[in-house]
Amino acid sequence: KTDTEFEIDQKTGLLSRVHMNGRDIPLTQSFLYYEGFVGNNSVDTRSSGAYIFRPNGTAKSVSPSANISIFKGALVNEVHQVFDDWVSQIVRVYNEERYIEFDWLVGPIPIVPGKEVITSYTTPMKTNKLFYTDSNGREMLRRERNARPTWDLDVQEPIAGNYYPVTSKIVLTDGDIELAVLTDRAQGGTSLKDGEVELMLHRACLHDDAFGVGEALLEEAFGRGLVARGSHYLILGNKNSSNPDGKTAAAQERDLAQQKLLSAWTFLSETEGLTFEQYK
Amino acid sequence: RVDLNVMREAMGVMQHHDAVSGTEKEHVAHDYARLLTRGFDECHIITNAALSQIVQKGATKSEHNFHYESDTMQFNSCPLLNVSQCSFTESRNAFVVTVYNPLSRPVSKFVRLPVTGTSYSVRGPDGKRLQTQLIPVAPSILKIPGRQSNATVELIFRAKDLPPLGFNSYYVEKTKKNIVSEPEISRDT
Repeated sequence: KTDTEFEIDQKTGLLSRVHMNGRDIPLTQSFLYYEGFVGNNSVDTRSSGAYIFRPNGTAKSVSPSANISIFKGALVNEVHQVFDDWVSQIVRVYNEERYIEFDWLVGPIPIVPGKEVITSYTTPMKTNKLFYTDSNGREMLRRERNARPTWDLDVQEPIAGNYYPVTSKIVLTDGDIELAVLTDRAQGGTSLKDGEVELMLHRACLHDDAFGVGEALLEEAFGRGLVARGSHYLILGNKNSSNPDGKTAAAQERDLAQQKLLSAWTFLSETEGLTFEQYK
Repeated sequence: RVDLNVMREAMGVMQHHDAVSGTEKEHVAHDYARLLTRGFDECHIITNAALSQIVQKGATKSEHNFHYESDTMQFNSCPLLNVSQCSFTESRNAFVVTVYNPLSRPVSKFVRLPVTGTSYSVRGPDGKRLQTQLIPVAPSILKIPGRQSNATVELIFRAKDLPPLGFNSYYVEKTKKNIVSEPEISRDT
């Protein structure tokens, strides 16, 4: 009912297009990982670890394609994607809602080498090196790739040096088009190429980075590597002019963020053996 | 107050930068989880008491005399919905879902509950049957380490127009049909 749709490429099983709020753009999403740098922690050979994000080279793709199962129904349409036995995702659109949910599941991360897993959303938007990240869920801060607002940056870490804290939202704009990815927890995020957003989901580093914790970042549960599950909510809309529901993209994002942060609570009770009429 | 203090103490401990940024040792992270879990359990006592007061107040206004065995209704929550696990919904043929809206304006919410049946009838406060959908739990979720659940499908329905700072209750009953969604397309790429 809200013309919110996404397209899946039948050959690769990956997202290929998004249609929302009257806007329609090519958009692909994929999972990649950085191999964590392993060094002896002298000045320029720091390891990636609990305190330090330092990739060894550029990101590698988890899988160029995904096995898919598509479920359609009156309330929700969803695509179950399996990229590998440690990375899968459900992409869903609820009827009546104006966002696309990416319910990702990562882990146990196969280590050696240590891996720092990201999800990447790619569009043809012309963003001129700019992107916006929120500051603790409040105002949005302007970020420019390889630059700082108050001094000339000498880029020592081309990837980690462009990562910023994303407490709840990261945004790209191109003229009147606005693309926002809302997170359900604080994550690291950036835009290393125009039109692209990446967010870090889960990490397993094999080497302590010598800042005090004295152990590698290898979380575990039930005797195996930790499995992380979470959601991203994607909103595509008009930045200045209003969307079909009369709100700007920012207003829709704010509304959704509040509904997710203070989401309705679900409680369960016995019927005490009463029929519906008696119970009512 | 006493119950709430357990959570306040846990949050007090977790003002430490290690808790905020995840730079604590692994066994400390597990201890943080233990403290928070105890905090949630104690806070559940509060939400249970508060919600049963709201429900009783709401009910006493109605013409039916609201009678309940236990002095307070038991409102169970399911903290493991993130691994699609909920022993309460998996083990009952009928149960009541109460959805409380903490915002100061009406909202709607799609409720997803892990179940073991193949079709359910859901009736809202007005007695009408709601549209439901049952979708299989993704295989990768079924095999999450530590998940202990028989649920293989999720029951979905829309809790519409939840009143501000209020709740709606839904009467859910297992029925005999089978409406579990089959994948329209399954493709190994």
